[in-house]
Amino acid sequence: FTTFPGSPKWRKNHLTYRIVNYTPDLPKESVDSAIEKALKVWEEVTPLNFSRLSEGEADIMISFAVGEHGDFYPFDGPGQSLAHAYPPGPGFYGDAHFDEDEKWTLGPSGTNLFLVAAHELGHSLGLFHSDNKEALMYPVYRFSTNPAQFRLSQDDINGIQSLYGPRPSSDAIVVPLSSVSPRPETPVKCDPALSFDAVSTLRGELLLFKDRYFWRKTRWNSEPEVHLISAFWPSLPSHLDAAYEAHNKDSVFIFKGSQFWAVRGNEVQAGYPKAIYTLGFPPAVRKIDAAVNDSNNKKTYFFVEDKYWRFNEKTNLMDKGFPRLIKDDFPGVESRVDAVLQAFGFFYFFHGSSQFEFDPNARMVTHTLKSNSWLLC
Amino acid sequence: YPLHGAVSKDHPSMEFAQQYLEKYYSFEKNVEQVFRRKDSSPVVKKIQEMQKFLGLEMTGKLDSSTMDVMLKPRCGVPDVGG
Repeated sequence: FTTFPGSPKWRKNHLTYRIVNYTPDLPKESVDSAIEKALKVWEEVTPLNFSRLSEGEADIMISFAVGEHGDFYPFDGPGQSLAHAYPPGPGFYGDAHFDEDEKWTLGPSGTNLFLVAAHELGHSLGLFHSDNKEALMYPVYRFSTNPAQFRLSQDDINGIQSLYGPRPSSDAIVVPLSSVSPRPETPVKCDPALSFDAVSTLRGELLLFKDRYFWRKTRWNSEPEVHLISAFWPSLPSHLDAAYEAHNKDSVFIFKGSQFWAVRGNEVQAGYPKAIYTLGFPPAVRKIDAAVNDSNNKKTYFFVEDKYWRFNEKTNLMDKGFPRLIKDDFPGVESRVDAVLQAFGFFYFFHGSSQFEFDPNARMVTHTLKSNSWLLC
Repeated sequence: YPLHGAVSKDHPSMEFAQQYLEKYYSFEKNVEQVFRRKDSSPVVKKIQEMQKFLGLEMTGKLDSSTMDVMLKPRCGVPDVGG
């Protein structure tokens, strides 16, 4: 591997990116998903994490262009130069440009957007080209057998970790790269090991989110339906962190990384995503693990690792005296909560494939269930 | 004066090779001079540098396997230089 001369690198681990425009070759959400997966390739082996901006200046601006596009490195029509990107730094540094004269695809034909994006984002993070033919950072494009089986070579990992070090083990992301092809596996609802990314109510229904899917339990159909998140809310990301319904606002708030969205019915509200710091979180908080709105007192509890905050939905301010330790106020509940649900006067804390039913009056865990008990498993 | 058989000035791919070496291997702009100069060793060296990086046999010539790789789609970022 090589790094750019002088080994420029980002001096922070939390980076923002923005997809400035789209290629007509693919649906927008496919471009979103391919870029998200390309970033995850590097996120998995470094301390870096990425959040997406929908406007303004991001560290990594991603765009499609043809020919001369304002940076003295004109593209050259179909073939030859497919894309280019700049090393870390201010302004246009870090940006990635894709040649719109290519035929961008999700599969082996044409030019696979995921593979090229993963390579270009390697440049955006500071890697130059590698002469190792097996490396992602080898300059000549070749479609590997299948992006779904894509793995960074050791050369790529050595290169990026020479700049940023490895991913701290506690944050190790073990999420396997699912295919960018349009036929991802639907999670199995009665898998005893099933865990959820987030759980929320929505106007009397129950939504249980997993990867790019969610199950929807309605009052009139005992059998839960499974849907792609993007089928209802195309602009929402997958692999969510948290979700809750603010009943007094008739809105569901969806969290991923340091951003959150507001959804009313199947409409994502304008002006979102916003940064979680607008809710009053300190900069040290990079993501929310779980959230639940207590319909009794109109307060929302946000769970982050072993602590939790309380947010006043009427004043839109974080309550004083927080964060507090989860174990102090919810004895028996394991930290690192995946999701929380309020139902029948209880709180249900999801932790991996288990769920703890917590009685707030008795202040104790009254039952331990399987997480997918709500799916009639 | 034979250019060591590296790249004769009317080699069909010379123009393409010139652009490729300029763009990705920081080859000097005024290749006309270099390609025509009696001593074409800078050209040979540059072609060998490219062949080495791309994992090709370092013949110093624009042979077919070298041209094949040069004609493949690639990233627009140079392989050497700034």
